[in-house]
Amino acid sequence: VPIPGAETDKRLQAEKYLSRFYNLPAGLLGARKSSDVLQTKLKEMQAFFNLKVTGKLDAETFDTMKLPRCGVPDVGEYN
Amino acid sequence: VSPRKLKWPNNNLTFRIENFTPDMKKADVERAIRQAFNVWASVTPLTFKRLHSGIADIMISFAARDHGDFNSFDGPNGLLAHAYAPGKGIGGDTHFDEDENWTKESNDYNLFLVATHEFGHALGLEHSREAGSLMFPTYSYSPGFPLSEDDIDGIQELYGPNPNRKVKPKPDAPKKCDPMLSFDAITELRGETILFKDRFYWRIHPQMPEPELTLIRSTWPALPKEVDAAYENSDKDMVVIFSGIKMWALSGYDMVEGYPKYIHKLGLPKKVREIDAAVHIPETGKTLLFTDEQYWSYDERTSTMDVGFPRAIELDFPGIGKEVDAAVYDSGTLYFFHDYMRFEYSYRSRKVISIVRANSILNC
Repeated sequence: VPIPGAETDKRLQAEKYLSRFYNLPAGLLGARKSSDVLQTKLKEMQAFFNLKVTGKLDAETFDTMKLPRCGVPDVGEYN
Repeated sequence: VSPRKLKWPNNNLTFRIENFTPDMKKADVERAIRQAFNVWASVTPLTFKRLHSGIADIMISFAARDHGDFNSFDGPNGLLAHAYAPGKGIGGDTHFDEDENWTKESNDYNLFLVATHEFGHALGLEHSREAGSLMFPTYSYSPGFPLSEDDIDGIQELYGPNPNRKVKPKPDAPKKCDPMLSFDAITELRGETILFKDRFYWRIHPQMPEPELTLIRSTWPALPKEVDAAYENSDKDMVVIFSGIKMWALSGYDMVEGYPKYIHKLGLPKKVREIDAAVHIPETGKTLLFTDEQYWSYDERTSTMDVGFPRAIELDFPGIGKEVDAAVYDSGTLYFFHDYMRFEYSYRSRKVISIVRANSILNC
């Protein structure tokens, strides 16, 4: 079933956020692997911000992604 | 700190401001940057000397979009700034997004606060998970000394303490499942529940799975940093917040003009200097105001204090003790909070129905 436009936008924005701040690997991944990695990274982000850890892109997680913030990643070394 | 504990090998660091933002006066930018370095110098042995030419350890610049480091900015809001961990070359360098509106006030983005956060990275700190700490990755405004205990622990792990000066860090954020947790004030706000504790408030929203902790000042910069009591008058769509002898009003999340007002305008005697708890009962149109071991009844319809008050809390609400910290009303039940206890009190049958931990309201 095609994903509605707004949902695609949200997912793309979330992927951009996670690749910038949580080292979500860039580039093409297999469909199943892609969703596993995204879920893991979402969980990592939710745990960092003390949100409910679901691995899903819920409204609260997406709202946190939209907050103004520092450009330095939350995990790993910035070098 | 980073896993490899990146830090500068010496304590005498240099910085240079390469350019200025047009949003602020040059002198104000210089002051914000200098004050930001002073914050870290006050808790470590580090010193910061400004250079006007050549290469400094920490090079500071304002730039928009792509600015030559493969970490481009994104226009207004979103990314505000970034800084590189200690090291040669770009290490320590700090870049601010010129597309933001930089200020020295609480509106938009306060340069001093963002600079202090970024210099934390330039000195070797990573992001903190603790809401309310300076190194938390999302921006929130808060006046006064910006470092929390968590920030100070981090920087002193790398450089040690300042041998000469002592500063008072901000208190840590309250832990919602601390069994001894008490509340300063609780109110409903258009179907949400707001629980005030120290400089913070929790927001419980029916559609949010977890309570959200935020600094009071980051949502309402005009409110005092801590509050004593609050109640919602849903008929007037207004939340009244008390701190000391003053009160403020909210309509939704917006401050109502014409406040703060003195609590004595409600008809309280001058000897009352603080309200401990407040609760509105829609069925009667009365607002109960609790101070020490007594309470008053204010009639919202006539805007007058009812006669025959104050009365002793212990006599009229048997079983809840002599004092209360916070109170809320819901469908015939009053919920009183005192220390780490919550008393569920039936307003109709005039007795305590159950007693649970105060933080059970936070799903603990």
